[in-house]
Amino acid sequence: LLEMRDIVKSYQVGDEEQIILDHIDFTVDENQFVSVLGPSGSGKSTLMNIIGCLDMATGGEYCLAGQLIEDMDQTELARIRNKEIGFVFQSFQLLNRLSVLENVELPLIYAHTPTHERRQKALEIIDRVGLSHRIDYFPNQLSGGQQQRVAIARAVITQPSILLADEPTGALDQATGRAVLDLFKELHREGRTIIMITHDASIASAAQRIVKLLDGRLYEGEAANA
Amino acid sequence: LLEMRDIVKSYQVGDEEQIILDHIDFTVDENQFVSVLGPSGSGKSTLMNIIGCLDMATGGEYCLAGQLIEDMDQTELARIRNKEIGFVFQSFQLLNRLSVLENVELPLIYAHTPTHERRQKALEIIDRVGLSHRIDYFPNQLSGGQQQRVAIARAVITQPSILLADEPTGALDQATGRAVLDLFKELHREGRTIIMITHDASIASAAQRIVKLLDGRLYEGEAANA
Ligand SMILES: Nc1ncnc2c1ncn2[C@@H]1O[C@H](COP(=O)(O)OP(=O)(O)OP(=O)(O)O)[C@@H](O)[C@H]1O
Ligand SMILES: Nc1ncnc2c1ncn2[C@@H]1O[C@H](COP(=O)(O)OP(=O)(O)OP(=O)(O)O)[C@@H](O)[C@H]1O
Ligand SMILES: [Mg+2]
Ligand SMILES: [Mg+2]
Repeated sequence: LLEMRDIVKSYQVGDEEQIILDHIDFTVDENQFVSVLGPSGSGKSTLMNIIGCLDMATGGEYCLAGQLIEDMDQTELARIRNKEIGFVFQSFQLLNRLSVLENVELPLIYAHTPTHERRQKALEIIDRVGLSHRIDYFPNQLSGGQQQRVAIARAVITQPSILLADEPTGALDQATGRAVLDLFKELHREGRTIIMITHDASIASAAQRIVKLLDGRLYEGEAANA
Repeated sequence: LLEMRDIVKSYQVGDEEQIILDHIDFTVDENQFVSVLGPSGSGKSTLMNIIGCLDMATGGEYCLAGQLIEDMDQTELARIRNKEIGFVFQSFQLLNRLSVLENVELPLIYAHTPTHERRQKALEIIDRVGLSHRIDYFPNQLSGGQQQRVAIARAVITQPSILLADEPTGALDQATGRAVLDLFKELHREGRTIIMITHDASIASAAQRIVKLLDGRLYEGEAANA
């Protein structure tokens, strides 16, 4: 489904070149559930942004569903981002002027889903993450973990074939984190592909496969549920 | 040191009144290390903001070092926030136009610390949180965990008598989180008072005392190191 070959990502900072991703090969099959672990600053979010077509690599090739990302135009990339990929951002990235309900509905507005169906689906997923009592609140009236759950709801509402989750339980207590993981497992059983960055070893072990990022290089880990 | 009596905090949302903190009594002695646990949305950050004099309670009394907070004017509150309290925010709240070094130095600028001493202290604490190689970077060039560590460095640089930390290891891998906890334990040994919100039970257990917030009410928990 997803194949990265010899991927390099670097930044120019002042007169130094910082290499963040250092020649990475990474293949993910359809319907695989992968956890990505690694120290703070090791490049996990950077890798995820490239996978999610939000950033371009400095070098190497990235093939998604048989198509080379480097050859795609903006229209095609936008279509993939909206239809195929759901992204839970580490910093949530909610729209502050929209309510919880409006934030969650937004991807279905882009997908031209009829109003009634859109509202129905939004209310369902909001209920699923335990926020029915907050639908008319704005992001700055929510707790950290509530904001995170809105970001999760928004990422899964289009039922994407690939779910990219960057630290999806970082702001959540144990019980709420477990509920989110159950949601992910359910999406996985439906056939979707899930790539999840996490610092929590117990959350990581829910995946079939674990990879580790260290100094910009990728290593296969031992997974509990392989 | 810190005494809250019958504290109430509520918000008016539309025509409803939401009670977030429901008659809380909370006393913390000097040099105590307290962990605050509780589900997402239970009111932990709200409680912390009142303790840190960033927000006012709707009802009840809050006494800090023998003085009633409700009777203080803005000047005195500002003095306490700058000199006595260090705050690690759940959302970091770094200044995006300032570099890592400048963000960390800022509290010492307010304290009128001489330039040379200020720079020295900033470089030391930045090194302590493992970010010497990032001092000239801006927050939007940092990873989530790097931003969190800058927030921690900034909160402790004034050597505050009270450290308030809201989810200080949420974005950190195990090893980096442990290093931050070691820093907090060291500050505790120096005589400071630490109140730490965390979802991580293993981090919480480093404290002497655990309290739990549930539906806006505070309960004493059993602490491992009491
Ligand atoms: N725009 C940028 N310019 C320069 N360096 C950058 C930029 N964005 C990120 N970096 C650097 O890339 C490195 C990796 O960042 P990334 O966000 O991918 O880490 P991460 O593994 O997700 O960390 P964390 O676990 O803390 O979230 C960091 O050292 C960061 O300073
Ligand atoms: N400005 C506001 N207006 C209305 N309600 C608010 C406002 N700020 C916070 N709340 C509500 O107060 C409740 C508690 O928020 P708080 O941020 O204290 O929770 P928390 O325990 O820190 O949660 P988390 O673990 O998710 O960070 C939440 O239900 C939130 O919706
Ligand atoms: Mg990251
Ligand atoms: Mg909070």
